[in-house]
Amino acid sequence: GSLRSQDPGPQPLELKQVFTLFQIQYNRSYSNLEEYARRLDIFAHNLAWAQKLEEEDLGTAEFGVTPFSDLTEEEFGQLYGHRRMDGVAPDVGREVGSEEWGEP
Amino acid sequence: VPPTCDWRKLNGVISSVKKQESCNCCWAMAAVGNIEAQWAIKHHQSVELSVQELLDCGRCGDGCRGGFVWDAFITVLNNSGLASERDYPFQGKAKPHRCLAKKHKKAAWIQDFTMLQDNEQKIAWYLATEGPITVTINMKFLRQYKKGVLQPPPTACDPMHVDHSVLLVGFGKAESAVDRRAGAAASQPRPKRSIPFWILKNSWGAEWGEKGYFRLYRGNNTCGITKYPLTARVDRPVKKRPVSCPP
Repeated sequence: GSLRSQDPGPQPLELKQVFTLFQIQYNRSYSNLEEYARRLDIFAHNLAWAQKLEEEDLGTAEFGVTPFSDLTEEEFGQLYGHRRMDGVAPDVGREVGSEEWGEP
Repeated sequence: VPPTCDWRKLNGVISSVKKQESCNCCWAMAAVGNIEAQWAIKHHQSVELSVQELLDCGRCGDGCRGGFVWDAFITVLNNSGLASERDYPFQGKAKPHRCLAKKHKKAAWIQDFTMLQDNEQKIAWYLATEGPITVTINMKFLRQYKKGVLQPPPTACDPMHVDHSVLLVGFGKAESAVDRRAGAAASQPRPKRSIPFWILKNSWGAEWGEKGYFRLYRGNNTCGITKYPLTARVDRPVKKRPVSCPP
C-alpha cells in the first residue's frame, strides 16, 4: 500500500522484508549477492523518492512500490522511455496512400 | 460537456490493458487503442488490432525504439487498414524488414486522423461525443504512481517535455478531504475539495497503477496533456453543405 498509509506498527516493515515482498509480487530474482545488494539500494532510493513525490503531490495520488521499483531512472527511461517530442514536431507532410474513401 | 465520462463502461470499446515489455512502443499501443475504440463506437463492432504490424511496417524503422502516434496513423492509411491482434500478434520486438501487412485481412481501417486544439474543454467535448483520443504527456511522475489523482506542483512536470503516449478514455471529479497544497494546515478542519481528473489507459500492464490506468489532474495542462491530442477518424466524412465565402 501507500507509504503514507503504513501505520507505525508495532514497527514498520524492514526494508529487506518490503524488498522480498516486491520480489515475490513481481517475480524478481538476481543472479548474485552483489546484484541483489545493488537492486536493494536502488529500491530504497526509489522508495524515498516516492515518499517525496507523495508529499509534494497536490492531488490524491499515492506513490510507492511498483513493477519498476528496482530500476534506476536511466534503466526505466531506456525500457519505457520515448523519443523526445518537445521542440518542433517533425515534418509529416508526406503523400499518404490512396485517395479512395471507404473500403480498403 | 457532461460532468463525467468513462468509455470503459461501454462494453467492447476499450480493449484489455497491454504491456510494452521491453519495447518502446507506447505510441503504437496508444494509436491501436484509439482505432479500436473509434471503430467499436462508430461501427458497433469490437476489435483487437495488431500493434506488431505498426512496429514492423512503420516508415521509421524499428518501432521498438520509440515512435510517434501520427506515424502510426500514416502507416494504417498507407496499408489501407490494420490486421487483427489474433492474426498478427504482438511479439515485443520489431522486424522492420518483415512487414506482413499484405498477408493478413484488414480488421479495421481509418479514413483520416486529426489533431485537436490544445484546449481541455474542447478535448473533453470530443472525448465525450466522439470517443477516446491519444495524448502524449511527460511521464516523469508515472514510474512510482500507484493510485489516486496525480496533481504534481505546476512547475514539477514540464508540459513542453512530453515523452509518453497514452489513451484518454474518460474524465470525472474526485472528492478529497486531504489538502496537500502549500500552506494548508493539517490541524484545521478542511472542506471537501473537488478534484477534476482525466482517466488514461497506460501500456505497462494491468498490475501497474489503477489496474493499468491512471488519473491526472484536469484543468491546467498537467504534464503537457494538451500538446498532441490526436485521433483517427474511422467514419465516412459526412457530406457538408457547400459554403461560400461572401464576396
